[in-house]
Amino acid sequence: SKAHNQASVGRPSISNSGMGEPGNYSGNNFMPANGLNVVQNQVLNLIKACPRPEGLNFQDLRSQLQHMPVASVKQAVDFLCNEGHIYSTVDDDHFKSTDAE
Amino acid sequence: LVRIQRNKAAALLRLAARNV
Repeated sequence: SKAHNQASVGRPSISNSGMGEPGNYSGNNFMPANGLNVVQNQVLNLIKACPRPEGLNFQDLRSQLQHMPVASVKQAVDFLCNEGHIYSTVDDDHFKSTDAE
Repeated sequence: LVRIQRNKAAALLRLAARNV
């Protein structure tokens, strides 16, 4: 009886060099997919996440982003306002997001 | 408040203009 179990040694293992090297994007994490930078994204997410009808106020925003300078937070808010992602509600310190998802 | 509505409308317009 032949117990010849010849493993098919078909093709030599191709080492595909050149392709599929992950993590080769020289990471500038300043521009995630939607064209906003990191600060802007965080601000937008916080505002989106706020359940209050009048929106999130700037103080809350600041206290939740304490690792960031106030100026950048303010800048991000301004930017998001300009782009139409957020808008001010009861006063200039309360913001809601337009993308209601 | 009218103001809120107006701001929201304006914001939506800006967003729409962006996405064209």
